[in-house]
Formats: sequence, structure tokens, C-alpha cells
Amino acid sequence: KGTFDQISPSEFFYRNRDLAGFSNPTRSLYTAVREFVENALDACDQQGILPDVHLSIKAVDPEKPDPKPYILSVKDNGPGIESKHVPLAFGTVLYGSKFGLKQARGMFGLGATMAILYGQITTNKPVFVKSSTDGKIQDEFELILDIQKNKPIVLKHETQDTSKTGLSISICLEGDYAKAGAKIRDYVYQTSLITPYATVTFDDPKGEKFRYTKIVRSMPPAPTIISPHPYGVDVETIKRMIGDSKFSIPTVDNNTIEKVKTELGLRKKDLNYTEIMERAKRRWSSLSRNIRVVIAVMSFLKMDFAKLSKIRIDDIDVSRKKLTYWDFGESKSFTIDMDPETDYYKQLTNTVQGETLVSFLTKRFQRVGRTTAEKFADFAGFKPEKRIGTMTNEELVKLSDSLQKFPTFLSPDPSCLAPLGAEPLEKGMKAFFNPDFISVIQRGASAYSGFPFVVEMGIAYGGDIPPGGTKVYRFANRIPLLYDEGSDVVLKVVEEIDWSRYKVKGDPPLVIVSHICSTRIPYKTVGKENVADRPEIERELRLALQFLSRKLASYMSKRGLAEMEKKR
Amino acid sequence: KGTFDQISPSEFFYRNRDLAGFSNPTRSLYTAVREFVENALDACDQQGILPDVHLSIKAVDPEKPDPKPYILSVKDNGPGIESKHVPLAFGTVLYGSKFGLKQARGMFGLGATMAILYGQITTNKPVFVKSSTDGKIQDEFELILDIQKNKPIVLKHETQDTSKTGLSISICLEGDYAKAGAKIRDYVYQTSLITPYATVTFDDPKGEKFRYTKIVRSMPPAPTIISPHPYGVDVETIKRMIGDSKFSIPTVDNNTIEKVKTELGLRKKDLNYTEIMERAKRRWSSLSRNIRVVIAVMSFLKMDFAKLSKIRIDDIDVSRKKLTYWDFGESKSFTIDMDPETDYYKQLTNTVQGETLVSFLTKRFQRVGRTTAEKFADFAGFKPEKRIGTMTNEELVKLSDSLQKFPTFLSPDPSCLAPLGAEPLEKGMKAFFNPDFISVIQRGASAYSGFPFVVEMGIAYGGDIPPGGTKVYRFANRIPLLYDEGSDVVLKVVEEIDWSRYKVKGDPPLVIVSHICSTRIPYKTVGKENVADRPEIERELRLALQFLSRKLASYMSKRGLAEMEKKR
Ligand SMILES: Nc1ncnc2c1ncn2[C@@H]1O[C@H](COP(=O)(O)OP(=O)(O)OP(=O)(O)O)[C@@H](O)[C@H]1O
Ligand SMILES: Nc1ncnc2c1ncn2[C@@H]1O[C@H](COP(=O)(O)OP(=O)(O)OP(=O)(O)O)[C@@H](O)[C@H]1O
Ligand SMILES: [Mg+2]
Ligand SMILES: [Mg+2]
Repeated sequence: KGTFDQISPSEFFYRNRDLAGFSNPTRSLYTAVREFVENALDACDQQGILPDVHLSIKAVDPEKPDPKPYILSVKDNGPGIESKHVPLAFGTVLYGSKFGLKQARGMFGLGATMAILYGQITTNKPVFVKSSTDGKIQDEFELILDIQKNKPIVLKHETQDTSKTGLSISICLEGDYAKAGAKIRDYVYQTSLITPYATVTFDDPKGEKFRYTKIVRSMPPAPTIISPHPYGVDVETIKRMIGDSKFSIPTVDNNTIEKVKTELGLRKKDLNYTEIMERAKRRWSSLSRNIRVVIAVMSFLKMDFAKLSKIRIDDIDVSRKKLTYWDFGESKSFTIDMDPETDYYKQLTNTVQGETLVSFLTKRFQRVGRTTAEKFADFAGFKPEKRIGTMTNEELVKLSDSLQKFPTFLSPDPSCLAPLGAEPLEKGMKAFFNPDFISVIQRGASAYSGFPFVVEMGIAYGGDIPPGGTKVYRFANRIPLLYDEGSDVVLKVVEEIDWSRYKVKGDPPLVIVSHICSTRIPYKTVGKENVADRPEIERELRLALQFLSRKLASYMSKRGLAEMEKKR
Repeated sequence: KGTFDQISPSEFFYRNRDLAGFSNPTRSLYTAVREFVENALDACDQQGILPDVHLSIKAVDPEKPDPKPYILSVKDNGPGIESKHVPLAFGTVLYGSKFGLKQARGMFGLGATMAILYGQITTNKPVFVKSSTDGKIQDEFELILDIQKNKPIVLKHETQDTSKTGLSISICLEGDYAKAGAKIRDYVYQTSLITPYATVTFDDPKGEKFRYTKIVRSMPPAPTIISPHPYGVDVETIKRMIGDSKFSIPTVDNNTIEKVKTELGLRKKDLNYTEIMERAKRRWSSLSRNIRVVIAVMSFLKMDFAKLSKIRIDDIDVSRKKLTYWDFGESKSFTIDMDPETDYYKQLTNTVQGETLVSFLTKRFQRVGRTTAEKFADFAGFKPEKRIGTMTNEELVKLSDSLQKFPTFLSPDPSCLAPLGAEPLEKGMKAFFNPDFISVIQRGASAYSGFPFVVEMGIAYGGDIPPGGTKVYRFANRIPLLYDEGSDVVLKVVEEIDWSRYKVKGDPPLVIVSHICSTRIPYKTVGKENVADRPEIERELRLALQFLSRKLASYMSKRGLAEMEKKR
């Protein structure tokens, strides 16, 4: 009979590390480089710091043949990580700061930890992390992972003086630079293409130094976090949003009374009921939600603190407007009526039953105004003032389904996205390919499943581009994707093109650069190497490519005419 | 500044459910069917029960258009699950019984839970599980998932009388049978092809009933669990194996003394030292390891229990043969010599320093005999009697690297695998395709990264096979793989074949069936739809296909000659 076990997420990814891109020394060296460089760029992007990222790979014993141990170090000038978060950030899988709905390279909370894990299981060496968040003190850690328990073990923690913020991380891992070198150099080269505001330097094991200095001096705006869009929800998400927005009635005990006094700024106990309520009214906007609920209850009980401490609230029946409490002094239960016209009644209603559907929609979702919310309520068959805390399970499913089917929600707000921009993309492609012809487009924002995305694409021909057929450079959220192009949506779209229709023959010196930005890239694997063919994304890529191909076609025909001219 | 969060594995797979095959209602309905059917077949295989699996998919409201809620139920005659394990097995991600090194369809501990999760987030309905392990009492559960905490919530648990063992599971989920139906029917059809000893029945939403009765009456042997092979280890695995095989010195306190007495079967305290040691000697083979260590310590101390309870063991220096203890009565430390000739000395040495390298290798790995272990020790530069508990970190890395490089370990033991067999495969293909020509091969066992695997392949031509080009049926551990064939190693191998070399022209009525069995299939995704192109697997597939293609070629030429005969 089978014996049951539970394994931790780090244990799961240890056993199935090919899922995360750590299948062999060649691929693992590449993936580890990616994970650290992408973390450095994410950190700088978030804080509006022009990135300066230094990558170094050195063989421990250069004489030995590959695969062999390498020391991989990445250093950045970013905001660093606070000392208390460092061990968990790097020692725990599914721990990170990028779980919100925001455009970033990272999204899983496991990339760096997996690289450290791979280093540890192949060379048994710890990871060294240096981090400074204030530019004065640098925390230096030596950590290893407890893979079975998914937690870090801090071997050393010291502090040093420093003069800059930033993070540096260094691991020793078994790699194969002979096989991985070309891809790693490509990755660095392409990273600087798509991040023209970053300076990236790379010292490789052979002693070669690669330096890609920034060619753009201004930061693009940092990506911002956004509320969910109705098209992206399911019942679980709805339930959590409702759960966040309603509270249970707090117990009115001495603890609570102390909190009320603190928030009202009262030191002495001797304010009477009227004075308490007046002070609460003046300070209303600064009171926390729980305290407002207590004040609301007090408004109906008409009691001061002394009396309040002698009762227990038993029931608040909002629909029948009755409040029932047990009086310890009198040892009996009382029920009083609540005046539904008061703001205090509204406060209690919101608390017990949650906000109205219209208020919930306009506050919790992006781009839903009052009119849209009311039209939606009508479409879904709910009263606009329906209290979301009173929805049955069936009603929650109806709400979730209707949110996805209502046709007139505005498309998701793309202002949270940070695409590269047509101009920097063109500048970067010119610098890298020095082409005879270039054309670039940034499509308008679109969305899939409630996630906004933007497609940017560039096509370049001739110049320094070697002939030999179309070369496709794929990027997603400013990450170069170098593996698994066979199952990527961009290649699917490119291979549909019949180039002869666009006057391009044979094996042309042609480059296509494609960049997709989104609050959530639909990667097919945890290793983030290829993008799934969501119909909306495929469509946008196709429209972009057709636009650029027509531009190329008119260049090719002008060029064809010019050559015929020359021959005469 | 980013705020850090930890998410649970169920939260991770909720947010990234496309990684597990739950990307949309069409794919999710298919994946949910797979997960439940594969669990049922695994359970029957493990216990040698001829499987009888019933699948039913019914629309909740047949009038509505797709996608819409369906009730998916799967029932089997397997061994069931013990009541105490049911909530966790289905309510927790990364919880299961298939984490050991054994051929099985399941391997991640999350398939069923993901299907239940998808049902819950699309219809808010609980899962119903009925399980009987003894054929008398059936436990019936109604569960929902706490996705954020990765644990089940039991809504109901009742018991009923029953007359059979087995498990049935039923969820309500949003699916699209209009789009998924063809693939689901394919899946059921192909499952019965590769599992000819199983009866599979399927009631579909349109009221159609599909019945695939078993065509083979005997069970293949159940797969067995095996020890790891040296080629599959890394430092983490080595450290855990060593950790399992050595113990720290147990504290000799009253608790320990009570345990010793219990294991020696002593009720009274009044046996003297000699009598204790004699009794221990007689019962040695039944004593637990910790107790043997205490007895060993006592043999050097020459104390009975009363004296023993007054001391504390401070140090056991095996290499210098000295035992140091603190006497509470005398308030001072004593050091005594240990006689290295005694078995008791060996016991302590094993405990403190672990077993010898040779003993470790022969016991903990498969197919390593004493001679091989000694040759390996020489190759790796260790003394054969080196105590594995005394290895430094560098030595552990050297051991791990050498284990992977030593060229003369026997290839992994394939007797733990349960391939279908050439004859049942041929029988199944004949029944399904009724071909004019068929040839089948089961390759000898091979291995990749220490995991044994076997390739079985069949080729069929003509008969009831419709013309239109080669159709490839892929299987892994008796699971039909119906998606993502573009990035599967089998298609890569098939597409290299130039069929004209084998006298096959045009779009032939040709079928290729490929089956890979292993203790670990290198899937590319958590959704288990395609297999990675590990070189050893690719090679085996290629050799199998070349062998079968030559058989087909000689049939085609005979057939060609026969037709030319006819024409004359
Ligand atoms: N160079 C860095 N500077 C600042 N913060 C960093 C740096 N590297 C990592 N971090 C922090 O550590 C966290 C964990 O990093 P990790 O790479 O494991 O996960 P992630 O980047 O969130 O997601 P992914 O798995 O997709 O990479 C990040 O979320 C980030 O907050
Ligand atoms: N029909 C069944 N009969 C007996 N045991 C079952 C059945 N279905 C599930 N189980 C048990 O529940 C566990 C969890 O199932 P689950 O599908 O989530 O994971 P798994 O099968 O181990 O791995 P995978 O994620 O690869 O499917 C299994 O390991 C098995 O022990
Ligand atoms: Mg990261
Ligand atoms: Mg399973």
C-alpha cells in the first residue's frame, strides 16, 4: 500500500528542476545568469534607477574540461534588499515581492532560489549575498538552503561600511561554458538591446570583457500596480475581494475600548457619551474601520465607555434594524431599534453585509464607473444596491460568470505597462544591426483574460545583417527568450508569412524583433522561455507583423526600381 | 518598495494553472478527466487489480451553450484510500503516494487537487469522494479547498455500508465538451489501447455510451520501487542518504533507559550488568538501532541501569577509542578506553561515523556489488573503509562527481519497470487498427541520468487505417499524450525519417505507436503532455523506429512484387 508524503515546494522543484530550466550544466549556467540579471534589472526598474549590472563567470579550475564548477556573480546598483528579507528572498521558494498585478520580469518567487539550489546540489557551496539599502551599511550573508523544509540556513551575517546601494550575489555551480557561452553572450547582447537605458558588463571565463553601455539616458516610467479587470476573475478571486471588504463585528471588550480611546486621542475615561460621539465625528476620516464600527454601535446604544464595558453585542440584524445585547450587570438581553437614516446604520450595514454591488465594482476593479456598474447589475440580474456580503454561493458564481460575459467593460488600463517605446526600440535596433531599412511599431494596448498587454515590433533589412534567412529576436517584459522558439507564439506568426508577397526573396538578411509587455505574460513553462498562443496576443502580433511587412515591401520595390535605374 | 510575500504551492498553481494544463474550459475538462482516470488506473496497477473504470460527464443544464458547468465523475474498483488520507490526498497540492522511485502515471502529487481546484473556482462547488478500502465500509466526503493555505476543508464525512473496494470522485467544473469532446473520446480510446487489461466505460453528455472491454485477462506485474542508481545522484541526495544512515548518540536518560527495558522485555530493574548484556545479545537482531547504541555504550561502561542513570555521555572519540562521561554522583569526568575488537565498538563506529564507503554503496544503490564498490573507491581516490559520516564537504562533492563519472557501473535495473509487452501491444494495435501489416518491438532497457527506461514501439499499415499520412500515437507510462506533439521527442524522431527510403510513398495509411516506461518520465511541463529529448531516449526511439521501418520496407516490397504479379 502506498505511504503518503507531503513535499515542500523547494523539494518539488528540486526533483523537477528541468521544469524551471535547470536540466543540465549547460542550460543551468544559462538559466542562473538569467535569473540573477533579471532580478537586478527588475529592482532598478522599480526604483527608477538607471541600471548598472555587472556579470562575471569564472572557472574555479580553468585547466579542467567542461562541465566543471564556475563562480557566477552578479552585482547591481539597485535598491538592495533589507537585511531581514535577504535570507527568505534567496532561501525560500515561492517567496518574493512580485506577486502583485504589475509588469515585471519576475513573477514566480523562485528564480534566484533555484539557481542557488542548483549550485548547492552540484558543488555543495553556499551563496554569498551583499546588500545595502541605504548606501552606508552593507549586510553580508553566507547562506545554504534546507531543501526539504524550504527555508534558508544563515551560516554567516556581518555588516560592513559601504558607499552605494545595491545587491551582489555569488554562487558556485557546475556549468558548461563551452556549450553555454554563445547563448550567454547572446543573452547579454540582447538584454542591452531591449534595455537601452542599462549598462551591462560581462567578464567571461576566458578573460574576455563585454561592455554594453547605455545608449539612452532616461528611464522609462516604472511599471505601476493595478486593480484587477472584470474579465480576469473567477469565483475564488471574487470571494477574496469580498472577504477583504467586509469585517465581522469586533468584540466590545476592554481591549477594544482601549483602542477606541487611543484612536480618539482620549487619555481620561471621563468623556460622556455626547462628547465621545462629537470627537469621533470630528476625527471620523482618520479612524480605522474597526473603531468606526464600534462608534456606530455606541451611537445606537447611547452608552459611554463605562457602560459599554458591561455589555456584550449578541446580534446585529441589519435588515430588521435591530441590535441585541446582553447586559452583564442586569443579566438579561436587550433589543433596540437602529435608525436606518443615520450614517452609523450605513456603517454597520457595510460591515455586516459588505458594500453594495455598485460600490464594490467601482472601488475594486479598474475602469468601472457608476454607470457601467449599474448597467452590469442590470445585465447580471442583481439590484445595484445588493449587499455583496449577502450573496449565496450560486449568486457568487452568477456574478463571476457575468463579469466575464458583460460585453461593455472598458478594455484593461494599459497605463500600468512600461513598454520600451517605438523610438528607443528603433534606436537600439539601429545601433545593433546598422540596417539599410528599419521600421518599428508600438501597437495600441490590448488585453487577454483581463490582463493588459502591448506588442512592440521592429523589422530590419540589410546593412550589417548577415544573409541567411529571417532571424527572430523574441522579448517579453524586457527579457530575451532564447530557447524553445519552436513552441512560441511569435514564431508561429512569423512562419505564416509568405515573404515573396512582400517582395522578399530567398534567404534574406532580415531581422524581426518582437516585444510583449503585460502585467502577466502567459509563459508555457516555469523556465519562462516561450509564450502561449493566447488568441488576443497572436492577433496583435500578426497585425504588427503585417504592418511592418508592408513597409518592408514598399522599401524593397523602391530598392528594386533604384537598382534597375543603376543598370541603365 | 516591494512588500514580500510567501505563497503556498496551491496558491502558486492557482495563479499559474496553465502550467498544469488548466488554461481554459476546453483544456481543463480534458485535463480533469485525465487526472482522475490516471489515478484510478495507477491505484489498480499497484494492487494487481484488473481495472474497471467508469467515467461520466454530464451537463448541469444541457440546454445552455458551451462553455458551461459539467459534472465529471470517475469511479474505480481499486483499493480506495484510507479515510484519514482522503482529505489531504485531494485537498493538498504536493501530497501523494507516488514520490518514490517507481513507474507510475502520477508523480507530482497535485493532479487531482488541481482538477478539484479548477472546479471550485469556476462553479464554487465542493468535491464528493467515496472510498472503501475494505469492501464493507464506504467513507463519503464533501470537501472544499482552502487555496491560500493549501489544505482541505471537510464539509461532510459520513460512512455507509458497501460491498466493494474502490474510489469514486465527482466534481462540478466549467468545461466545453463541444470543443473537448473529440480529444476526450480519443483519450479514452487510446487508454484502452495501451491498457488492454482494463475495462473503461464512458457516458458522455450527449447520452452516448462508449465501452472498451478488456481484451487481455491477466495483469502485467506491478511496478516495483528501486534504490537509486549512481548516475542519478547529486550532493543533496548523497547527503540525505548519509544522514539516513547515521545517528547521533542518544541521550542516556530515564526515558532512554525505559525504552531499553521495554525492548529487552524487562519489567523489574534488578538485572545486573552481566545479565543485561546477555539478554541484549540474545535479542540483538530484534533491537532497534538506538537501543543497540545504548547497549554498546553500556558494554564499555560496564554499568547496570541504576549506575547508568547517574551519568551523561560527553564524547565518543572513535578514532582514539576513548569514551568520556560525566558522573553526576562524583561531579567529575571520566574517560575510558574502548576495545576496538568488539562488535560493540563497530556498532558505535557505524553510528558516529556512518558505515564504510563500500558498505554504503552496496546497500544504498542498486546493482553495486562489493567488487564494483572497491573499484569505484579506487577510481574516486577514497579508501574502501572510509567512513561516510566523516566526509568533508569537498569529499562529498568528489564522491558525487565520481559516482556520475565512473564508467563501469552496471546500467540501471529495469526489472522494476512494467512495460506493456510486445505481444499485448500487437494485440491491441490489431484490435484497434485491423492493419494489413504490423510489426512491434520492445527494446532492451536503457537509462538516462540513472533512471531506467524501456521503449516499445509498433508500426501498422493499411487495413482499416485511413490514408492521409502518418499518425503518431504517443504514450508514456501508459498515459496517452494528446497535446503539444510539436515539442515532443517522439515526433522529432519520426519527422527525421525519409519514408521513401522504406518504399513508403505519398500520404500512407500508416500508424506509429510509441510507449516509453520509466521510473521517471522527463516531462517538459507539469501538465505531462510532451517528453523532453534526453539523448538516451531519443537514441532508443530512433533505433526502434529504424528497426520497424525496415520491417515495413520488406513488407512493402513483397506487396509491390505481389501487385506486379497480379497485373501480369
Ligand atoms: N538584485 C536584487 N535587488 C533587489 N531585490 C532583489 C534582487 N534579487 C532578488 N530580489 C528580491 O528577491 C525576491 C526573490 O527573487 P526570485 O528571483 O527568487 O523571485 P522573483 O524574481 O520574484 O520571481 P521569479 O521566480 O519569476 O524570478 C524578488 O521578488 C525580489 O524582491
Ligand atoms: N482513484 C484512486 N484510488 C486510490 N488512490 C488514489 C486515487 N486517486 C488518488 N489517489 C491517491 O491520492 C494521491 C494524490 O493524487 P494526485 O493525482 O493529486 O497526485 P499523484 O497522482 O500522486 O501525482 P500527479 O500530480 O502526477 O497526478 C495519489 O498519490 C494517490 O495516493
Ligand atoms: Mg527573479
Ligand atoms: Mg494523479
